[in-house]
Amino acid sequence: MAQYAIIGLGRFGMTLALQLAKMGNDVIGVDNERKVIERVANSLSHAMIADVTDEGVLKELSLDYYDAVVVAIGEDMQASLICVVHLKNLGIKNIWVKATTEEHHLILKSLDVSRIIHPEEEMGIRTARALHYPMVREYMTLGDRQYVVEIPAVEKLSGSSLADLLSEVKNQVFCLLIKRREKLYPSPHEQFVIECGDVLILAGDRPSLTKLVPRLM
Amino acid sequence: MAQYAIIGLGRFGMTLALQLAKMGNDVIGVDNERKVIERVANSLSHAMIADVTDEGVLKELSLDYYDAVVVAIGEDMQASLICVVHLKNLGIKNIWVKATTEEHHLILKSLDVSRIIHPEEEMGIRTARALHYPMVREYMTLGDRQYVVEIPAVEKLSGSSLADLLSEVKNQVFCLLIKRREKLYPSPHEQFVIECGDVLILAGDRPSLTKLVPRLM
Ligand SMILES: Nc1ncnc2c1ncn2[C@@H]1O[C@H](COP(=O)(O)OP(=O)(O)OP(=O)(O)O)[C@@H](O)[C@H]1O
Ligand SMILES: Nc1ncnc2c1ncn2[C@@H]1O[C@H](COP(=O)(O)OP(=O)(O)OP(=O)(O)O)[C@@H](O)[C@H]1O
Repeated sequence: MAQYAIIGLGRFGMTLALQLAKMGNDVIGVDNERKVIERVANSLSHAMIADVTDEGVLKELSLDYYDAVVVAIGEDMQASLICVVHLKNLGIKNIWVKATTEEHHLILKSLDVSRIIHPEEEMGIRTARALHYPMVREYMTLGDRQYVVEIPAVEKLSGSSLADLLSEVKNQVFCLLIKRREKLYPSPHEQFVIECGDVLILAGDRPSLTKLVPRLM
Repeated sequence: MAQYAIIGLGRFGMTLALQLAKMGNDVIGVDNERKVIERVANSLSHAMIADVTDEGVLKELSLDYYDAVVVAIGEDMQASLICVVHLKNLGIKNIWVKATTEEHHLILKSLDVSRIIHPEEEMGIRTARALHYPMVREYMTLGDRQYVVEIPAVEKLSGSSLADLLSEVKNQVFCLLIKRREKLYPSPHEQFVIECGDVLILAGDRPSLTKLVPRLM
């Protein structure tokens, strides 16, 4: 298991800290608000009330023992940036930072942090895709406009074979796996007959997957 | 293409509106701040300065023609809730709402909205998984503790066959697809020899996938 320090326990930082702790990691949460720290004190390995713009305070936390330090301070960009600069001066290598604006992102990029996270923007994109492709329950990007998508099979697909379903996108969209009730059927053959409620895992390029959309709704 | 109304253009709402527009949909953005509306006016089909706590104002927007209305007002929970109540009274069926707190969520649930979104919390969970499983680039949940995961093959896997890699989880983890440079190899046979840089798409239950972790890092 690993050790993580989460600085700034807003909705993003708090959820992150609690989830990492739940997964069995050693987590220290740092925030300058007492009420916030009192709420997590029993769920994390350590919880400290501290103002992270103070380099001395950060030094005492011996953060170089941690696998990653996440700076999740939102509103106060200045505090976020000063904290990152202190962490760099303390030799911390793996710093992930939540960015609030494009400017914040650009400055963090020049500070050479390990990863920059934009929670609201990333969820804006995910939500747009959930609205635009309501039949796609989840997806993964492969790059080069290729995707793996998870499609619950609707009633009208019941009785169709995979060969029927994929006839117009033969060799461009592949059915990788079907999940039926709790069982997984990897590499199903093309005569596999779909039942309503099956979960289809398909892969292919965006234009070909888009051709299938009307058949999946 | 579809029609969407996005109410509240903070980072989440703004990104959502712009992405939906970019995907070719008809999008109206509504916010009570002039500066916000001026920024999006050229990128959306319509952009309106309005206080959505005013039912008369909402009525004029004829929102029942839209496929979905998203309420993305963050800080002001009261405004968010009043707006949802007005939308319900206007007969709007598909209402998605960004929730800021647990309490907000509970109230929205009793108001029976179509979907409740927690951007910061969902990204907190995703980021925790990115930290805890650094070898997993993306993943999809299948339910029943089953997942599909995307794993870039590291140097040390080079020269191993799929049979070698999956030997200790035979019939519990499946390799569904390999992507090499820009080509997709669905249902690769077990003698397929992995090269560094390949992207492996694996599926299986969490305990079995977890057994593989040390070999993937
Ligand atoms: N100098 C500081 N030292 C320690 N903690 C700080 C400092 N400045 C802000 N914080 C803490 O960071 C946390 C998150 O910041 P804030 O609430 O501004 O971000 P946010 O982007 O609104 O959060 P979220 O969207 O994740 O809910 C707060 O709990 C706040 O107390
Ligand atoms: N009554 C209202 N009518 C119209 N727009 C409103 C109203 N109240 C708030 N808004 C707008 O909603 C937008 C988003 O709200 P706010 O910035 O409080 O949320 P947020 O959660 O901080 O946003 P994000 O985290 O997505 O950046 C703001 O641009 C604000 O002007």
